Amino acid sequence: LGKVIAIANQKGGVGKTTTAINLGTALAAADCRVLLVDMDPQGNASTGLGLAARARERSIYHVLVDQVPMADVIQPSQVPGLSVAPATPDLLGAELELVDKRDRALRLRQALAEVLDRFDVVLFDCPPSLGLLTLNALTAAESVIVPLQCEFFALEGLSHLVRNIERVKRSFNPGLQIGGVILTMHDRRNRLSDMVSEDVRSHFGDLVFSTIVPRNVRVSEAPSHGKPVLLYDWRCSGSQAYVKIAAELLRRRRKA
Amino acid sequence: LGKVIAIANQKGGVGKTTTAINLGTALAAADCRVLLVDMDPQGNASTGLGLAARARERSIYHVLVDQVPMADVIQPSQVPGLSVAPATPDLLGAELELVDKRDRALRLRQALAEVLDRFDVVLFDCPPSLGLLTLNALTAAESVIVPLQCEFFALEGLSHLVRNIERVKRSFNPGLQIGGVILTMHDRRNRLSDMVSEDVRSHFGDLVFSTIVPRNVRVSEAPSHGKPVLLYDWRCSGSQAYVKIAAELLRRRRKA
Ligand SMILES: Nc1ncnc2c1ncn2[C@@H]1O[C@H](COP(=O)(O)OP(=O)(O)OP(=O)(O)O)[C@@H](O)[C@H]1O
Ligand SMILES: Nc1ncnc2c1ncn2[C@@H]1O[C@H](COP(=O)(O)OP(=O)(O)OP(=O)(O)O)[C@@H](O)[C@H]1O
Ligand SMILES: [Mg+2]
Ligand SMILES: [Mg+2]
Repeated sequence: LGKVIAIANQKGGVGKTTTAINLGTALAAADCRVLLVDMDPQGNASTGLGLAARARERSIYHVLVDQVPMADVIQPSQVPGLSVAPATPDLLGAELELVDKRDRALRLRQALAEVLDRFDVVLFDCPPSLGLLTLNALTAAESVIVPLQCEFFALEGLSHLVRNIERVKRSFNPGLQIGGVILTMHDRRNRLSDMVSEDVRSHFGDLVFSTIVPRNVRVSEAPSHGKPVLLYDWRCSGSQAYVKIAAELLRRRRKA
Repeated sequence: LGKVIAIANQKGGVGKTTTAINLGTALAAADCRVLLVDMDPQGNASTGLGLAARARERSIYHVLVDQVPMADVIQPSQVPGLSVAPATPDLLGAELELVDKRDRALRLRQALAEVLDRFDVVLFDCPPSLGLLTLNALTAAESVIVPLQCEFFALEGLSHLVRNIERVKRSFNPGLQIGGVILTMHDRRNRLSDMVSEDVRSHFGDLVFSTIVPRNVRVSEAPSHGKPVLLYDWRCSGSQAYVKIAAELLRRRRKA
């Protein structure tokens, strides 16, 4: 699993940002020094951690395009032990602005190197695409955690994602592994949820985290308060699932 | 609203594909000749209409990159009156392959021109990004319908989308309008759903369709049977909502 983990899946709305925010918070609560890098121009991870748009003057855009040092854009969040490198909408232009730069896929990896020793875990929240921003994250990461919504369309995209991870492994990052699959938004009342989770376990076996994140309304309410669900409602089933996932992640790291 | 409509929103998982498939089916049921163009490399709209991956030899990729005539890739679907121009995963490479072509944003509009008179409605299912594929759709469309999930993160992305639509209007397609906003996955038990829908109506007024699509498990089950929910379970609340939305769309077009 390693220290640097990309949270990626090109299928939209599967729980990437929710997993990055809450897994990051749970790991910080377990005394890890965590950096969350928001690689999505939508900036949902930055917002979900309470960073107002005007507090993001320096962002990942400046690190990738202007090669500003990563240390200059990292800021503390309201969660002790969790720092954030925020995203802004101009990140959307990065792909075109870097198109003729030979090192365009390596910018994040290069920038991260100088701050890496300050953190125990680095998480990248990726946008729902397989473009240059996700490529930067996959090239800088040691492993990929794939949130997978328990729905049919999400299952279909998994083989695309695995093919892409293999491609990045061959061309840019031979050490890249799939660190795990997290089943999200599982709905007990919907037999499709069980069908999908059984199907995924039969393909990915032990890579699938044993803890499943249930669909839980408190999880979707928390971002409107600018807080991770672990701070918004510690006791709810969504929070408890992310605490268990963090514990499982730390166990997997120790074993590896 | 016009004849050519892009279903777009860069936020992931908000119901773009579900809306494209089921609005298309409901319009075909109302005797419109409908073309659904799948612009997403994930190919969810093609799968949700029952097109097996091997039946997609010719796809939108060939239209955009090799300039194969659109008529050569259009195929009938299981829904009478609804034709499909399918997508394949190689569409992912189109953005890079077209990067040095001056007319890269106009390829879809040019290709569509030769078949336009054969259809009453053309729908584009867009991927969750604002890259070249969505740009092609916004440049070829007369209006944009924005599916909006009744969740906080989805609300945040709306202003980005509107800014981008304005930009496309200025540089590529002066006639482009926002045709409407459709509220999706509304959950009666979750007060956040009502907060979001009230907020959207206060900003967008009459642009918001009066019919709201409820969260309905039958909608998410239908794609695993390769059918639109209107064919899978006509009576369910999801199907009935899309029938009403189609009727509302046709009324709006007559008035315009
Ligand atoms: N366990 C859960 N229970 C209920 N709602 C959830 C849960 N996890 C995520 N959500 C909600 O579902 C929506 C999609 O989740 P999220 O934004 O984290 O997905 P994403 O994969 O990051 O989306 P994108 O592809 O746009 O980046 C959000 O509104 C979020 O609040
Ligand atoms: N009204 C609804 N009730 C229940 N589930 C729904 C509803 N609408 C869509 N879904 C499910 O939610 C998921 C996301 O919907 P969909 O794939 O249509 O969104 P999208 O915006 O096209 O996603 P992407 O951004 O990846 O293209 C799918 O699994 C779909 O089956
Ligand atoms: Mg996200
Ligand atoms: Mg889609």
